[in-house]
Amino acid sequence: KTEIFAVSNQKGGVGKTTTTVNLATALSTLNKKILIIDLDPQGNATVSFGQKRVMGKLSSYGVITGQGQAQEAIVATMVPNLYLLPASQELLGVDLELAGVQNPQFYLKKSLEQLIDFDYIFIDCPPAVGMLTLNALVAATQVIIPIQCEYLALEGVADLMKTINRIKQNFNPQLNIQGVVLTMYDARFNLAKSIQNDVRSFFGDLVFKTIIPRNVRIPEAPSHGKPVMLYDFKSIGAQSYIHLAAELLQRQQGE
Amino acid sequence: KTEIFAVSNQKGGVGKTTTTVNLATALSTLNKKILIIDLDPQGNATVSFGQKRVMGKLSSYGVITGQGQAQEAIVATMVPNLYLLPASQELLGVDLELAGVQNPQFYLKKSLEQLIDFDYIFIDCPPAVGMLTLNALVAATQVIIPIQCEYLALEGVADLMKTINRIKQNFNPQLNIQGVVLTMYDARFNLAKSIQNDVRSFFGDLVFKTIIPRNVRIPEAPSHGKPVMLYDFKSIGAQSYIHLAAELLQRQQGE
Ligand SMILES: Nc1ncnc2c1ncn2[C@@H]1O[C@H](COP(=O)(O)OP(=O)(O)OP(=O)(O)O)[C@@H](O)[C@H]1O
Ligand SMILES: Nc1ncnc2c1ncn2[C@@H]1O[C@H](COP(=O)(O)OP(=O)(O)OP(=O)(O)O)[C@@H](O)[C@H]1O
Ligand SMILES: [Mg+2]
Ligand SMILES: [Mg+2]
Repeated sequence: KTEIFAVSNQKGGVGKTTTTVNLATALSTLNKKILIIDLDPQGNATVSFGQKRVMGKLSSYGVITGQGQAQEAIVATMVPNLYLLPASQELLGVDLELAGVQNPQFYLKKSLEQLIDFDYIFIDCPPAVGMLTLNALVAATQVIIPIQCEYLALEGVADLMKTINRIKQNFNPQLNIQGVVLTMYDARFNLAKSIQNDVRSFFGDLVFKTIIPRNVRIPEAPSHGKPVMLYDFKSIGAQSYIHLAAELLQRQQGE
Repeated sequence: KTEIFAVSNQKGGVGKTTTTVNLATALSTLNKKILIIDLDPQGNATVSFGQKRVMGKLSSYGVITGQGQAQEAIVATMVPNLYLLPASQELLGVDLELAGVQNPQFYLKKSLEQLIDFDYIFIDCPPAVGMLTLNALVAATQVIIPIQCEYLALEGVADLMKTINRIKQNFNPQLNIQGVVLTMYDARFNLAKSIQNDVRSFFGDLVFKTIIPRNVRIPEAPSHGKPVMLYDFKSIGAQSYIHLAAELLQRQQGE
């Protein structure tokens, strides 16, 4: 059974793409066959693998709007076992295009039903609660919520939980929260410790023990078109995503 | 004539709210009467002044959907000359609610026509190109584009320019780009210098000379419900927004 993770948080710049790319890469080295679906119109996950957003060919846009099968659009990455369904700029138009159809929120779920030979699928969501994120939450079996350790990032968390619960009640009863990942943790920052405490008191054991520290090698990696594990394996950024992958696997096996 | 600035970039977490709050605060101390309109459903600009998102009363949501006049929803802040049109969670629903009406992109512009006694209005946009941002770009006379000095933040810039040009051609011929603000500049980061060069070669003189450095006092300030100028006036974060305000004023007066 394929596990589908939606990586989502409507707050911008909290590490959704970074977590999708690097967690999936770390898991693929533990012998899991993985697909990343880039649902962000900016295509940051696609670019993180050194690829360009698709033009004129089938992309995640074509798959979500039912114009083609996912298998036709999937490409390999430089990481063995790790595949990508790349984004295109046309994703910008999905909100308006699906506004008029019946049950628009099920489009992605339907097109992923054919994909049975992946262990895990990760969906990188844009920073909004529009049709793209709704489709991801309806198609997913699990949600991973990156939360940046900064004050402004706390405000929208309760909203996100309401959205997830609404989706679970109305469209996707099997949807669970796999976990909350604390990102860009900077121990020099007075607030980081108290924000971590706030998040743990709100989410309890859902918060992964592994914390991703702020690490300058992480934003450098995409400019080389590689996940941070390939760019600088020894860096604290790469190592923390490897630990996170091991922790996720434990949770998966424990269930 | 009131100048209306839309602070916009669909990339998440690049400093839109931080620039709106702190640039407006700095300008208000230079004897300008200023209004901040919070169009982000998370209400980060509202929270940055120590206020809560509005529930059950008129907010920016009610104003954009034509349920009430802006004057009724405007509140004072702790900064003299600086007022706020606070956000509410209901903003999340605007995309779907305005999807069925005629000319939805003009709703905000219409409701701001009555506001004549402000020198400047700043609109903090969410990280998306939906109905909220479209309304802001149609109502605005100028756009301010914060760009984070990181590789992934460059990808969406050309898209943003296309969106702005489309709005200018179809709905708002007077819309100009006031400037591009480089944010979270970290001189220790190898890439920052080359990203700055990329942005300057793409935008030329539109890029403000003042660069906002990464400064830990900036993310601390909202947890105290204050703009960084009031939280730590001497910090490099506060000082750089003061310089930016002076530079903006020069551009305004030079025009
Ligand atoms: N642990 C980290 N340390 C340092 N920089 C980081 C870290 N995680 C992410 N970044 C950088 O912060 C920026 C924002 O991260 P990212 O793009 O992954 O967030 P996002 O939530 O996907 O953003 P968006 O909301 O635009 O989709 C990127 O430039 C990324 O390289
Ligand atoms: N110059 C800076 N130095 C350090 N931290 C900063 C700086 N500017 C902004 N930040 C912090 O980075 C985070 C993102 O900034 P901000 O929320 O202003 O971005 P945004 O573009 O408004 O995000 P969103 O896309 O979610 O609306 C916040 O926690 C903010 O406090
Ligand atoms: Mg992203
Ligand atoms: Mg913001």
